[in-house]
Amino acid sequence: MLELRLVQGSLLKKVLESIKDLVNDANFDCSATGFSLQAMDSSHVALVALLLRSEGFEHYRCDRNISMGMNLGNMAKMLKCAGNDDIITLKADDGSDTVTFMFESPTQDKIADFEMRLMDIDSEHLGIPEAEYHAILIMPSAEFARICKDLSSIGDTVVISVTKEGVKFSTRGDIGTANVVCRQNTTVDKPEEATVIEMPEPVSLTFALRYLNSFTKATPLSNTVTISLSSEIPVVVEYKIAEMGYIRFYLAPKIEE
Amino acid sequence: AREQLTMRQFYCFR
Repeated sequence: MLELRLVQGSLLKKVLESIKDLVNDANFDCSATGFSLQAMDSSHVALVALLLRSEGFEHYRCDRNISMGMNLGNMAKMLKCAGNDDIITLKADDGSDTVTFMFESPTQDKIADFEMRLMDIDSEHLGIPEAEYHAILIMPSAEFARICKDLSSIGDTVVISVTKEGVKFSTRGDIGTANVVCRQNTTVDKPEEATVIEMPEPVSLTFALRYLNSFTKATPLSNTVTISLSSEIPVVVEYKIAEMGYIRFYLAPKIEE
Repeated sequence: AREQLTMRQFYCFR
């Protein structure tokens, strides 16, 4: 028996909005520690890892580890029917091939039940070791989204270079070139507006902007985004989910032929 | 042109 009750149902709504266009079908894994997902896009260039820890749920019952295959587009359609202030409960009986989403209005005067068929998805998980990164960038998530959006109107790849001066996002295309430099700025009145660069050593990597733009759909989840870079390995773009966990997007770099 | 790598070239299935 599985029954997960999330008072801040809007978090789950936002999570689905941020991954439904990147990944079509995925397994949600439920265990005593929490509700998680790891899935790659169809080209295996990007990977999303979600964790919602069990403590973040008002009620978390998971009798045994269970993996539920879902079509994320259909799941998003059902979650769109939940109000932003609704409590969302996810229920599944053992051995059942459906999952039920229950939406309760804050005043408990409206309760909705949506039942969705589960899918069989055989997906192995990639082992992603915790790594020391050469550069870690923490910046306002809206700022990062704006940069990716602006640069993608000029070119389709971005070179992200981190030096002690700051971080530079560069692109070039048919109409010309664009460079955006963000300097470390911790003298702000609100911490979430700071741009922090931890850079043990300089790094420069090239990525496809369309994936980064897809990742920034998670912007509503967090005021800040953490971007971890190391030469020669995928970048990690992480949005914390309010004391519950995180959503991490990994993107493989492009290299010189 | 630059070659787009994939996640599978960095991490293996566990």
